Amino acid sequence: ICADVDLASRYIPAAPILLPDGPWKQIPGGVTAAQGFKAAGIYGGLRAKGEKPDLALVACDVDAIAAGTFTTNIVAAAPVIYCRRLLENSTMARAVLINAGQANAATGDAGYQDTIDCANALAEHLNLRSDRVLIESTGVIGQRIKKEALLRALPKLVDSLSSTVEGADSAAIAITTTDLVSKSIAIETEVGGTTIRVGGMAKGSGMIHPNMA
Amino acid sequence: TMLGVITTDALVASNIWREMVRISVNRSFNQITVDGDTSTNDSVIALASGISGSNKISSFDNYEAHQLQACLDAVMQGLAKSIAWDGEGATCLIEVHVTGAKNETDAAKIARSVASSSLAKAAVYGRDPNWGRIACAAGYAGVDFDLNELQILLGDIPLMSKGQPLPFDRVAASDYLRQAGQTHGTVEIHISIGNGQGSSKGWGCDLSYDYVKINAEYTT
Repeated sequence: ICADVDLASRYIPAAPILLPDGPWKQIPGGVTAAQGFKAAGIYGGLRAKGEKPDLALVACDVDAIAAGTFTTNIVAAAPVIYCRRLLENSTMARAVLINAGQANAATGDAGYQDTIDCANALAEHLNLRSDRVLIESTGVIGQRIKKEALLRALPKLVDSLSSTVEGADSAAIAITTTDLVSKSIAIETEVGGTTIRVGGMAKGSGMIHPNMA
Repeated sequence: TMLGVITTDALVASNIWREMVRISVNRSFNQITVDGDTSTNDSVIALASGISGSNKISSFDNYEAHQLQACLDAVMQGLAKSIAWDGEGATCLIEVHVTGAKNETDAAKIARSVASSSLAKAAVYGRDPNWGRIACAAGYAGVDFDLNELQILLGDIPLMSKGQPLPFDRVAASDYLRQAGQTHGTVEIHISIGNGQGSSKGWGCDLSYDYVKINAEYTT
């Protein structure tokens, strides 16, 4: 039930480029533009409707310095609580697993255990320490992740990891929910005489008034 | 919900990277709004692989740190604006630029207050150059400023100066809003509140009938 990575871009178009002007050059690639990063997005059977990709993975070849900002909503989702705890105790991460379909928010202890199980399973597939895996979820509030579907899809997701533009694009599409466009940007510039790249992807369309810390 | 993943191959110390991410998030994702609802899941995770071969950035007190911060700001603002542009039911992006504040924080509060105003957003959807609703939202932002210094422009059309409403071409102002809506473009609102050095931007979108339709059908 996993769609091919190269089919992902057929689902929704990319957002128009809204990059501020500056001493940088926009380049293709999103989260995979920077050296050392791979990404993938596949359909893992989590969405209630359709077969748009719903499972994304961003992985780094080395331990990366990690930072996170998270909602200050007291009713924080299980993956938010999980990541906050992880980043309080570690400055490094190697992978970010993201699902669309279920937000795993307001799901109590069972939802938190689902997050741990997903992180542990991915760490095993990538041969990493489990505290190197971070999790993000989006979708319907009050629903736990379709964990069995997610775990079944992990081998395919890991096999699909790619440092290409297509890898970044498929991941950007897989994290969308009610979004009409996918959001992915990368830039290149020189810092101290060395070329560096910064890239990213995001999702969001409704329930948007972030207040992260 | 908004989610983000940011990557770079720059080499940067952990404490500096975390502070840079905090600053950029405050200048980007924390300055957008679509509907005023703060999600349970909002997250931005930023990873720095360090394998570009660049010198390690270990302090804010150097040019390289400012360059990387500017790049991070740009990528996050680009993504944040895309989210506001894609707001549920939206026909246009609203960019609010505030200048003349005492500091960046005050300017940011006013920008987001205006971008968040349901009445200002509905006016934009109605193609109504309603300077009163913009001024109102600036006034309740929680920032002290002199009303007699308030200036408002819609695009390049002055609507208010020194706290006084100005005569303006209502048809042209309405056409500016209509054009943005028809092309899913950007409506720019410029607000000045004084002579301070603080400036900031906030982003939102107009409020249409479709927003209610989408969320009446998307269950929790």
